[in-house]
Amino acid sequence: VSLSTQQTRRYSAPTDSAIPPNKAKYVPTEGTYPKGFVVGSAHAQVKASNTKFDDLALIASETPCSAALVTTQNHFQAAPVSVSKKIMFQHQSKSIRGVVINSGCANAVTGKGGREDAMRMAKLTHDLLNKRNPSPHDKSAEVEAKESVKEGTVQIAEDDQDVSAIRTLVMSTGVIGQRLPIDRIEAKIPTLVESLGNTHDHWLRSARAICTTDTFPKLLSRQFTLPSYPGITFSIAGMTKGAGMIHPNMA
Amino acid sequence: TLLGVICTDAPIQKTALRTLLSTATNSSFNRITVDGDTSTNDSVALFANGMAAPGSDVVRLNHLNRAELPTRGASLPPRKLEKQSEDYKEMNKVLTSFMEDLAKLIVRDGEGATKFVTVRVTKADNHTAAHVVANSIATSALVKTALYGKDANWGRILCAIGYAPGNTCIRPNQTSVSFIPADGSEELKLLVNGEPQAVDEARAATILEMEDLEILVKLSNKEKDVGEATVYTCDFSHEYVTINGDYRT
Repeated sequence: VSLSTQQTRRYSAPTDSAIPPNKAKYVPTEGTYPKGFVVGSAHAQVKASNTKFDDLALIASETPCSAALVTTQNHFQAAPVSVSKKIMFQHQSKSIRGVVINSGCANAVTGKGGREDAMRMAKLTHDLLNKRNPSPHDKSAEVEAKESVKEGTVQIAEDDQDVSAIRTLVMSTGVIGQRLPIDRIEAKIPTLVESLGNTHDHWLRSARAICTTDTFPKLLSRQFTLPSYPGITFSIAGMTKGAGMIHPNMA
Repeated sequence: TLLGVICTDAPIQKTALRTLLSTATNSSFNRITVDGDTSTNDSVALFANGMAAPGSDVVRLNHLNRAELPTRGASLPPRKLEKQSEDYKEMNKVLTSFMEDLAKLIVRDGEGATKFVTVRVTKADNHTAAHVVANSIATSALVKTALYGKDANWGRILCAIGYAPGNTCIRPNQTSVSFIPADGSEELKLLVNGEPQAVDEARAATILEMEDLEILVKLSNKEKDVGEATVYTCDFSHEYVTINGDYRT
């Protein structure tokens, strides 16, 4: 026992955000980003040891948009996975506003309380997004947004799966089996919404905020054309994260 | 955990968006592995707001170009529903390529990884069988530690092929394995039709020094066997254990 204890090496998260020199070539210094999308990030200290780096990200469309979602087929689906699937199903993939993401805690295997946390996170973000850009398709949510902002709280419906007023998806990544520090997250969501912008720097900071043990943010953007739209250049941009527990089988 | 968010300003109908994402996922994110563990949280979302062409028709699942769409109230001939529009095909190509590049970035940043490894399996009974074999190699801890140690231990690759689950298409005397160097130089044949080759260890060491490597497996010599699959993986280092030994605490 003594020997194995001595052999254990402890991991410490990097104390700065320096990207290893051999990975720097994968981080873009500029990009072309799709019109009408804004992204942002904020620091909520989801993981207690993270005192410095942004761990909340928001990717949103200025107008409600079509969405598609693939998720893990692991039978123990995390709370944000089941909540996001429910939102997509309820609204038939239409008029979705975006997605709010936290790193540092996966909100997985956290039961009913975890689902409530995921819904609170999605609902407050959606309400504030709607306040920022009122949507003609989402009048009820707009009214609720005014009320929740006035009261300073977000109420959760008794049915923990009632997502009728939520059109923003939610994702989480990090440690499994721990509850989200939802109060800290909610306190920072207004800052997150205020941080929204569409520059390369916004996209890069947002890509970094979803990282866990990743050594570099993963962000790509590209332009393309479609045969039926002569003279129009479209853009696509994407961010991803992942370093360990990686063997996706999504559907 | 893998998370991904993709946004485009192209106008895409929601049903088309779903099939586009599903198709592209199967040839990108579902083709990578770092440690063989499937997360509770893996999610990829695709958003399309049509802002680059507001007010226009959309890329549709029914595969018709705008000019081919029926006028309001008219019915659509069933055979036209089968037709793939050029828009749909192009969007599929763009999205698949884009998502493959995003997926590869994850493998390059696998915890503790020092190598990016492409495992390509050809001449299997079908694509599914090829995928199973490629996965078996790409998730083998012993193959991955050998790659980290720059050891051309092709015996472990053969071992992983041999125990690939549910596979009856393995014919040891028709199986060939090669390393394809990242610098474009000639492949290094390790096994041809089940017979081990005299391996130039110095050349093998040079190839394994490179960050990128391809392992090419040919399962058959028969013309009819056209199953192919590619899986992207990385090596397995001490650092992986260090990072994950106390991830929670």
